[in-house]
Amino acid sequence: KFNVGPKWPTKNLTYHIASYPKFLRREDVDVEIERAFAVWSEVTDLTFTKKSSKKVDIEIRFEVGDHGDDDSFDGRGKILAHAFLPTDGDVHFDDAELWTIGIGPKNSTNLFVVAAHEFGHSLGLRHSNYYTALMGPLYREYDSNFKLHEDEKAGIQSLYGSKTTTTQPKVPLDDSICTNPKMDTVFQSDQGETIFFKGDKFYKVTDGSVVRGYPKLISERWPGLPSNIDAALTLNKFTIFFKGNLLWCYLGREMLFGFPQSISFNFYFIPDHLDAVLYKGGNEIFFFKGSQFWAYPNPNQPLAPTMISPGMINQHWKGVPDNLDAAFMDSYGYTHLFKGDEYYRIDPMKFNVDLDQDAYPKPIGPIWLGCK
Amino acid sequence: VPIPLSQAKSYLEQYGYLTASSKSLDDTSMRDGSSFVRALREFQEFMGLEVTGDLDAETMRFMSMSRCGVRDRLDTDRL
Repeated sequence: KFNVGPKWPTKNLTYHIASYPKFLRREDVDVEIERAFAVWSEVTDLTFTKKSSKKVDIEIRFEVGDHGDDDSFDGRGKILAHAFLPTDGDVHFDDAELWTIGIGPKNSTNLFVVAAHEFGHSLGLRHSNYYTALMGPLYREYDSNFKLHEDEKAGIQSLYGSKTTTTQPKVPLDDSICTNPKMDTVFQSDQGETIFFKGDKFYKVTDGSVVRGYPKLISERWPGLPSNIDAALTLNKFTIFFKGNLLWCYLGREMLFGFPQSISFNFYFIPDHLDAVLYKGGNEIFFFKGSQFWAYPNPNQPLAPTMISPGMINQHWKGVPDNLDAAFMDSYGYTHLFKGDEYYRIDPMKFNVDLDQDAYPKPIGPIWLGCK
Repeated sequence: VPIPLSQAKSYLEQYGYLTASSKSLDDTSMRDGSSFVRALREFQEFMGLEVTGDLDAETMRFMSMSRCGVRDRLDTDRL
């Protein structure tokens, strides 16, 4: 039920952020604006390039009250932003709003949600009468599991076609990772992405290669999180990072108040300086260190561990070595355990290494990162 | 015109449910309320509300929500 207006004659668009909101860091705004454009470039061949000059397709401004386009803003609440159809395309945000990133305080307005909506207008979409869809006219709360509604996907693809460039470049942009693919940790994010951490950078990986534009700085996406993380997992939308004797808890991009906290304060009996942590979607979280592992009940269960004393990895996880680097379970239920430049795959129904005809371990670089 | 009604009217005008021609209150269809009711029904339908044509509490709640400043209904290049 989408309705569309005029469209751009090209798929490669440029944008400039002419003014920023008063209360957000510039670099945070840049990331959210890039993410909002990505909502549309992920389902079409549209590309959006940020420019520092004013001569661009889409100009983005944060203004208050009368800002010269005979469409004044009205203070906190009510109208949050507006945009112009192609080929004007400019977007204006009402800077009287309390703009936030991720889940913000009451009466705040999430920048990503509103920006993605207004960019839909900039590209030629009008309001959808699926009022819960992104292009519905009313503001909708931020949902870290945000997905584009089929109606607006059909809308934008009716203007610019479906995405054809599905194959990502096989070799990552800086292939230094290929010479030494040893990871700090690997986990699935709250948005279902497969993320590799190494030093102060993170790689988003899909279809056996690094997504274009990565690596990025960890601190860009998880403000306040240090480098060289030991282990990470996502549980009930919260992503928990472990380093040394501390743990950090994030919801989306926001670190929860009161963190970091000590590991022992949250998980009795679990040691510091972990090698890896694994959540398999059941009632237990597995912690690995050296030759041992601990099976710990899901925090929603009583805190006492199911195993008082740790188990030996080689006794329970046949074929899996000691001193792991990382462990995570993918969305197909396979568990992947990483050590050095190799990884092992565990059959969803068993505890031992997947013994199919291709013997494990396999090299990380060519299979996960698109290395030659 | 009680305040809620005039506010509702300007909301419906602003977002394209009431056409410019029915702007003045002495417009017959406005005076007998039919264009206002028709606009209200369009708004209710667009928002997935029960289409009553009445300015009921749920409709006014929706009209008070934060939203995008782009019009919902009119087809002009610069909405």
